[in-house]
Amino acid sequence: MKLITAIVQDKDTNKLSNAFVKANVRATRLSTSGGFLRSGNTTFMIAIEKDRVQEVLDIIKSISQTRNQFMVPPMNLDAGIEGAAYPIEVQVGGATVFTQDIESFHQF
Amino acid sequence: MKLITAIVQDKDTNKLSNAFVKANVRATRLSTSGGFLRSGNTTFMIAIEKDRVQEVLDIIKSISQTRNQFMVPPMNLDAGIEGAAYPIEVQVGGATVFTQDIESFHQF
Amino acid sequence: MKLITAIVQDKDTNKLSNAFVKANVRATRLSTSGGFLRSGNTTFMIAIEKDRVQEVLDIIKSISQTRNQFMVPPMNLDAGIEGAAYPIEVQVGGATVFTQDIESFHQF
Ligand SMILES: Nc1ncnc2c1ncn2[C@@H]1O[C@@H]2COP(=O)(O)O[C@H]3[C@@H](O)[C@H](n4cnc5c(N)ncnc54)O[C@@H]3COP(=O)(O)O[C@H]2[C@H]1O
Ligand SMILES: Nc1ncnc2c1ncn2[C@@H]1O[C@@H]2COP(=O)(O)O[C@H]3[C@@H](O)[C@H](n4cnc5c(N)ncnc54)O[C@@H]3COP(=O)(O)O[C@H]2[C@H]1O
Ligand SMILES: Nc1ncnc2c1ncn2[C@@H]1O[C@@H]2COP(=O)(O)O[C@H]3[C@@H](O)[C@H](n4cnc5c(N)ncnc54)O[C@@H]3COP(=O)(O)O[C@H]2[C@H]1O
Repeated sequence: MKLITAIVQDKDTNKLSNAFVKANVRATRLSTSGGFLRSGNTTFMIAIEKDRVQEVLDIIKSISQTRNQFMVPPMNLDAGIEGAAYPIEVQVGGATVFTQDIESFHQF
Repeated sequence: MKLITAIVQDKDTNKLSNAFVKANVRATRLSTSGGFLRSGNTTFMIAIEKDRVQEVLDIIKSISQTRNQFMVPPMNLDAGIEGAAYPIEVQVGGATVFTQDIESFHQF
Repeated sequence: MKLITAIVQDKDTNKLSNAFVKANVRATRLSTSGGFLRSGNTTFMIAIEKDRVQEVLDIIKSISQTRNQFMVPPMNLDAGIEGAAYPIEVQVGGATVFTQDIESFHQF
């Protein structure tokens, strides 16, 4: 078994959840927030058989979309007048995903 | 050290927390939700010595209870009139639990 | 790549987030709570290159502070009159941190 952790944008969460249900992919959702933008996002935690990992990665890739978002950098709150907060555009990725090994899996 | 992740039903959370305290099992709780039913549940994150893993699994198994819950399948919201939403009964398990290796553990 | 999970006190969260941004350490924040005190805390999830792990641990260690916190032990709620709830002081650490291996990392 493997654990897939996928951090996605809130706007893509329902679409991704529906795709997982259709594909019979079991998942648990966490409400999280980004360390940089401090805005809410969603983290999916998926324990799945090793041979279905690629299928799940493909679902995430097909549904999550990269978009641009304006922000006032949190860094500027600490700077002086020369650090005036100009809004900048950051690319907020469709999904940040990583996989890990699971040693044992149980359902009680 | 090992990491135990246990997704349990909200109704069993306080009883499980108390059992962990009694057994001196350290834990962190996350409010999560199920990908299928979309209802709230609780995820426990437990970092523990390898030789106590079975003890923790036994506590979870003894306290978490399987129960039945009615639901309107989220799938039917996307179907047409022929996908009318009939409530179905699903068995919501006591606990979904997995264990993973921890490479290093620190307390500062 | 490695995954660093750090459970820290809410009071240290913004300072730690700012330090991560300054150091270009990417992180996701989860609102969590302690199994013993039942009070809110914050869990940071950081996927990072293996050779930056020590740098991240050093940032966490330098910023997170141990504090004392009073509590009425949850245990006493189950005891009889002889288990009257006397407040006790517990030392709540700056941070509980563990590292794990990541098998694959993707950004879509
Ligand atoms: N120090 C910095 N300098 C310049 N730009 C920066 C930056 N830190 C982040 N960004 C930019 O801001 C976007 C949002 O980051 P945030 O940390 O709020 O929200 C992140 C975070 O919650 C999570 N994430 C990304 N990489 C991560 C990692 N290595 N570990 C843990 N969580 C990660 O995924 C969300 C989206 O990340 P994504 O990379 O697509 O998009 C990032 C990236 O384009
Ligand atoms: N492999 C895994 N990875 C990550 N998290 C996992 C997981 N397996 C279970 N979980 C978590 O545990 C909760 C209870 O799952 P359980 O299998 O006992 O109980 C499930 C199962 O009996 C049923 N179910 C879930 N997906 C289904 C599907 N595609 N078709 C039919 N029944 C489904 O609905 C119940 C509630 O599911 P829900 O997703 O809302 O909530 C799940 C989910 O949050
Ligand atoms: N091995 C582990 N796995 C997962 N999460 C872990 C963990 N060790 C610590 N944590 C997390 O870090 C928080 C702070 O723990 P710390 O050990 O510094 O500070 C602890 C400790 O000094 C004390 N404590 C916890 N359990 C105790 C027990 N059974 N008996 C006596 N003191 C206890 O109360 C403080 C607050 O504990 P709380 O559980 O509310 O909150 C914990 C918990 O959320």
